[in-house]
Amino acid sequence: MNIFRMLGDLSHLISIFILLHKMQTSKSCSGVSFKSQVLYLVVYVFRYLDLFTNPFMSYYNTLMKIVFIASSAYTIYLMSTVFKPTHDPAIDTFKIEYLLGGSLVMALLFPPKWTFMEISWAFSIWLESVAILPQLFMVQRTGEAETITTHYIFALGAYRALYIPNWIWRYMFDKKAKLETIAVVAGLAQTLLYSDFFYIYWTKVMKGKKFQLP
Amino acid sequence: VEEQPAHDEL
Repeated sequence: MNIFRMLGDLSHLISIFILLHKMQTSKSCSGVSFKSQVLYLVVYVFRYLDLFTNPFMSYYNTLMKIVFIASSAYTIYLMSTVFKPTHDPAIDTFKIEYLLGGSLVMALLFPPKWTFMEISWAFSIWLESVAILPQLFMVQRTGEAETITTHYIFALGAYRALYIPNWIWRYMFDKKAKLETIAVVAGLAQTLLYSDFFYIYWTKVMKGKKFQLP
Repeated sequence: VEEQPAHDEL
């Protein structure tokens, strides 16, 4: 564990908190992509299958995995029941079939090992790298976003971005660490996908302005 | 026994 990974995981927790807080206080999930949320649940379920098989790693690891799966499922539950009337499917129209299909192909072509567990792990890594696209697409369609929603997207993106210095740190100082090529490549791709958003967030929202596309 | 990769990150 190093500071970057800790901050990354913390950022992920904060993003979950912001999203739930936004929905609970405004009694609405408007501006939030249901499709992205479904993709994230798929990501966590497929990645954390090892909760049942792998030898126990740490309480931290197990606890975080359970929190990520549970909060993701809870978000989907809220969006599909209580706050369903506030969700507008007409602007949440990204074709997620391509993201699911592409991730599956990548996982089948380059798995760490030819086992079901390793293929599902790789699938989840690739899928996570693109799971934000329906959300970003929705922001692009409406041309703007609520500030709280942009905080959510930023915190979620920062999680993977912070993993990059973590990998560099591990490569330099942690002799036992085995860098996972798939995670590194997908993590870089994911951060690149966010770069446009990060730029606008940094130049507008951080200066107190509304998130609006130029 | 061949060692399985352990994905210790989240």
